[in-house]
Amino acid sequence: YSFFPGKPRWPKRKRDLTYAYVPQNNLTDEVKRVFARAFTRWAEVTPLNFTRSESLLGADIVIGFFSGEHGDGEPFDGAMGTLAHASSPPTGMLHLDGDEDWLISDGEISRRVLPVTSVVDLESVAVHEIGHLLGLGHSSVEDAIMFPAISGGDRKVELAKDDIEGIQHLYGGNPNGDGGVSKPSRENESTGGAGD
Amino acid sequence: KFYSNVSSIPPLQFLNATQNAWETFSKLAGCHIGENINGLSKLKQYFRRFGYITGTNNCTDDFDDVLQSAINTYQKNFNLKVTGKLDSSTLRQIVKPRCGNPDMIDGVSEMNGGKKLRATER
Repeated sequence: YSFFPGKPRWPKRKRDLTYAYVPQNNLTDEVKRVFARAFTRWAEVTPLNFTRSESLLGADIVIGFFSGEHGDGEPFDGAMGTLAHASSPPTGMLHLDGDEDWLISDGEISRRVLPVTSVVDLESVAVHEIGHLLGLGHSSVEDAIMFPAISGGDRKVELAKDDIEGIQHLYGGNPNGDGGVSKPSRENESTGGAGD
Repeated sequence: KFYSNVSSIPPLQFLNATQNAWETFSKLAGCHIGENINGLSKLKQYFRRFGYITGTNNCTDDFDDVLQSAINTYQKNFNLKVTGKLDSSTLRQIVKPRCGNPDMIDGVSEMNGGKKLRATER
């Protein structure tokens, strides 16, 4: 796992984060459920909670689908290529490429490879980008959610040990569950951990 | 477009007819340092976008040591055999859809087990 330079993270007073969707996208409840599942995967292994807000005003995280140039200097490139990008904490911008063909998979399936390479599994990308929103950079571990690439048609939504170690280095474990690894492994806790 | 399940995807898309700008990189297979090949400038732009090439030099079609250094670092980050060449396994990885966030920021990568790697320009 890796972090952004300076290891930014949401401050300790911000353990309950809100997210909202760009209203112009008019996303269906089915699509919104995909993001809710993606947030839950990170909430299960951290002290963070995520709540959907109906209003962009005051939301910590804003999610939107955009095509081409969309104002942040990182234009999308049409189908395939780059799929999405997200900011580091505490900016909270998650942008997805509106030109992709997104597959809204059954939440029951955690891993799958389809022969269809022209569709992208939305939840897989959402879980990855939320990792960025929380402070994780890319990982070289191919099984990790934070590995930078995914083949069209593939589905990978379960956090790997590498992801869990990384996020728990920033925030600590979930006090209410056994959400996997709970102790930072790369650095001494006094230099990382869940402090402000 | 959103598809609720696999069966709702139109049959045409079962043709794996993925066309994106990066597919053209496949024709660069076998290129090596010292060559000037049409298309290498686009590949340099790709590496610049994801942080493997820094600085403001023009992206030319020359396979120079800047490009070779970028390929070396990319191969380390993606657990590929480090050859500095555009071999088939490296190109297969390059053309895959991916996150738009860079792998390296200011020429520094913390991927690949936290090893610090630097892509430098000469």
